[in-house]
Amino acid sequence: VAEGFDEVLDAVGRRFTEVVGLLFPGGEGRIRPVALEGEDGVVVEVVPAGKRPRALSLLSGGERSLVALAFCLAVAMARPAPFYLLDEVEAALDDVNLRRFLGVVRRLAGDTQFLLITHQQPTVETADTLFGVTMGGNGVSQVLARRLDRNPEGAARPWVRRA
Amino acid sequence: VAEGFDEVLDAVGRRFTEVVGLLFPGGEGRIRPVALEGEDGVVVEVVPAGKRPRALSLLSGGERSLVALAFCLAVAMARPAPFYLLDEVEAALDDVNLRRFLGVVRRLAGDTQFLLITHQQPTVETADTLFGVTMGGNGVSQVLARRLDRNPEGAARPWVRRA
Amino acid sequence: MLTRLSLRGFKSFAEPVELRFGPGVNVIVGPNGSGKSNVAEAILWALGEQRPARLRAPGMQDVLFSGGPGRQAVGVAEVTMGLAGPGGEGRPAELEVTRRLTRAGDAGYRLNGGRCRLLDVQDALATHGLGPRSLSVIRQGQVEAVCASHPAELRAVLDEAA
Amino acid sequence: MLTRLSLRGFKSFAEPVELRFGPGVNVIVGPNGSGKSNVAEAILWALGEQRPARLRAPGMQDVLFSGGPGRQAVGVAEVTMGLAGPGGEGRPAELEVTRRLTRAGDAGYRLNGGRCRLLDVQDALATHGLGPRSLSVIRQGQVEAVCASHPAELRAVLDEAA
Ligand SMILES: Nc1ncnc2c1ncn2[C@@H]1O[C@H](COP(=O)(O)OP(=O)(O)OP(=O)(O)O)[C@@H](O)[C@H]1O
Ligand SMILES: Nc1ncnc2c1ncn2[C@@H]1O[C@H](COP(=O)(O)OP(=O)(O)OP(=O)(O)O)[C@@H](O)[C@H]1O
Ligand SMILES: [Mg+2]
Ligand SMILES: [Mg+2]
Repeated sequence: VAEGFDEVLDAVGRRFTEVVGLLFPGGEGRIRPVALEGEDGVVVEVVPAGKRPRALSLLSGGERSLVALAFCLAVAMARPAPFYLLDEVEAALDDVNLRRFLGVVRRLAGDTQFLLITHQQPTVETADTLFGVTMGGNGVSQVLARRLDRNPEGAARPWVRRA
Repeated sequence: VAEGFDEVLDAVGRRFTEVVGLLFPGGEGRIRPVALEGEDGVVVEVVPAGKRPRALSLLSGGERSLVALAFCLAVAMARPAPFYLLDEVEAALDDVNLRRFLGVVRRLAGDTQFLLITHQQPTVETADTLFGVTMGGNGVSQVLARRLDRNPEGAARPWVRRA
Repeated sequence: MLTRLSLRGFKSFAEPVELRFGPGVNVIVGPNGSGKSNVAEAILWALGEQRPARLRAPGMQDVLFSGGPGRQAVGVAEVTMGLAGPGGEGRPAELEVTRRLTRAGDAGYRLNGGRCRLLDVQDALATHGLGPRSLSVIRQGQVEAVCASHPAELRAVLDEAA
Repeated sequence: MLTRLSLRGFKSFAEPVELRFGPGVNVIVGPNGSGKSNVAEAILWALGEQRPARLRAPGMQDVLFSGGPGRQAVGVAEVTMGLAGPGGEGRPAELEVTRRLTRAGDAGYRLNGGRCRLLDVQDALATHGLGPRSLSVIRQGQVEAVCASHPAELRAVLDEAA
């Protein structure tokens, strides 16, 4: 697909600004092209509500995870891949932010397939299909699957963190 | 303190084997001296219950966190520092492992001071003293403190992940 | 979208196991060390990952089930991944990739059943929008890496997504 | 043990704030981005941390509160940390370390109230068992680093703990 870079940047950039508005209510974000030492690149800029523009490194662990997820989701909205496989990406998110992130995932789930690996209950509750992995005393893993009508209430096991 | 290295290794090694027995019930662990390219060092070896000895890298995220925490706790038991400051070290642990880790922390709390930073409820529940940090709309952080009689039930806020 | 994943002999999955994925949100849950990330790595492996470090393995041989109490190591690891394209417009409607590795070191790939080279698998996957630098897989502990990337790397991610 | 920590002008703590720690388990809790890790970094800074990267800062100046909506940047950051030794056997019963940095770049240290050099602070802390390679501080996202360390690095950690 010989699409211009400017076109992709614009499409993903708009979605990024939109997703940042959902994950950081009252905050702002954009993706900006830059040229460093003759090399073309892009930088991500996010200012959470009630804060001032600062280097991304000064943001908290949870805030940086959310920025990275906003970028991933923006690409998923603008130029979707066949599926998105995310392994425990919510580890640094507090409960409020986790639910905001899952809210955006559910919105996109109509058009995009997600594979989320987790040990957290709120993520389990957004599943359309649930796979339980267990390991026996012989070091062999097994998988059990359930298709759900969006009601996996009964499935909380002791190793799943409820919220 | 001109203590011999062998003495330290022995003291910490025994505690490490003991803590691994608590964090990985049925598992085994030890710290072994090695010489690589003429340089002296130590390696950590842990085999969880029902598994075989493998490179540490092949262990899961939660298992590697637990191994690292066992090492830290072993040093705390053998050669305690004035305090241990642990910032969200439980992120990769499932509920069962988190409670095992907190169980060992509570055992050591009689002799050792811990400062645990968290957004998880089980950790909040082990507190003797609790500090709540908040940020206002002006980007300024505030702190509220409470000394507890080990009963912080009421303190769960929406951003604290319950378990 | 990903329709199915079959594994046998791959890491902790000594026994053949099949996962049939659905549209929307698929969630894989389980205790620490149960094998969830091993499933993710089976997908990465089927997508053609060549670096053992990206699979937490010292060497590629380490992805073969290496035994447990009362359970012998296996001689071969095999993963099959089924992809359903949107179909139409010249895109393949269905793509099945199989990757295989024996303890002796024999490596093999199949595309829709027929033996092929790694390059053929990479080309086929590229037409489905699955490339090595894609953001479509975020490994455990790697989520913040997106933020820490160099401007040139981030640009490459966008180029690939196009 | 750590008895108290006073901060003003350090990162998001524009206002003077004091934490009085107790024995046993002290827990710091709050939402994402509220300032918890900033408290941890204030402790690291008072312990003499010289690398801005270890404080997530591009440069050391970035630890000064840089302003918010309706709130100006400050001209000075100051952190005081109080340590109570076990006392007896020639060990100091009480140690108070203060570190200060102005926007103009003036850096200063005080030990039990008196001006001193960084080296004096480092020596005093060393007698309390608090050194740069100590495992006593595990920063956010760094817990697995212990496992990934080289054998020589792990040995150095044990040497230091002695
Ligand atoms: N080649 C192999 N043969 C047998 N078992 C293996 C092999 N490689 C890894 N394992 C086992 O797989 C387990 C790790 O599985 P995995 O990383 O998938 O866990 P997980 O479910 O993702 O856990 P967590 O929630 O902690 O991330 C380890 O305990 C390890 O011993
Ligand atoms: N120099 C500074 N001046 C003002 N605010 C700052 C400064 N440096 C960092 N901050 C702010 O502090 C916040 C980060 O705080 P911190 O890392 O302590 O959060 P946290 O409570 O640990 O969150 P998490 O649970 O996500 O780890 C950021 O939002 C950042 O904008
Ligand atoms: Mg995992
Ligand atoms: Mg933090």
